[in-house]
Amino acid sequence: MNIFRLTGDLSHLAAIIILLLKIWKTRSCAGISGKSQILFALVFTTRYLDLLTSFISLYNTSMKFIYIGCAYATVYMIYAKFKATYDGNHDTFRVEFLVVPIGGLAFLVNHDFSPLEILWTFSIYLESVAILPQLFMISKTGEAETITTHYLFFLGLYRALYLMNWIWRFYFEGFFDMIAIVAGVVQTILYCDFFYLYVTKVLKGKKLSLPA
Amino acid sequence: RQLITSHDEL
Repeated sequence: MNIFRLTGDLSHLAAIIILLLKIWKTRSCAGISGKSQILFALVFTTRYLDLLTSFISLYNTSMKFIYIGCAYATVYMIYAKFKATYDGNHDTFRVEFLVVPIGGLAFLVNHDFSPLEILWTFSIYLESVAILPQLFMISKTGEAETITTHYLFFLGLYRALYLMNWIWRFYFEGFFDMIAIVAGVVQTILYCDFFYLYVTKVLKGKKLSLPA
Repeated sequence: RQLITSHDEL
């Protein structure tokens, strides 16, 4: 464990909690892409199946349960509890165009052709593009609630911190995982446009609105 | 530099 990975995990946890509280407190999931949240639930489910097979640490196991629990709670609130506030008309990204090719890629490019490893690879690839429906929805509505931009900021920051963690681990531990690194770079690049808007607008107290 | 496939990260 190193400082980048720890702050990365805490940033990820913060994002997940911010979103959960936003929906719970405002009793509304307006502006939130349910499709992205389903993809995140799928990412955690396919990645954390090793909960059944191996124990790494109490931290690792407890965080995995928290991530999975919050992801499904968020999906439940969007599609069941606060269904009336779900903006389906703007959440129209065709996720099958992501899931199917990525499923194929996970079979072709992986570290080991075993079920758990292919599912892990699928989850790494999927996570790198899982935010696209959410970013697409914001570009369609032309704006985002400020709390949603904070959620996106911490979510984007977490993988950027993981990139630094991988540099650290390569240098000090000789560890590198090319699949995770390439997917992590793609994932972080997808947030660059948002990061620019977040820093130049939201941090200056303005509302995040895109030139529609 | 060895590649490790035991995934110890979240």
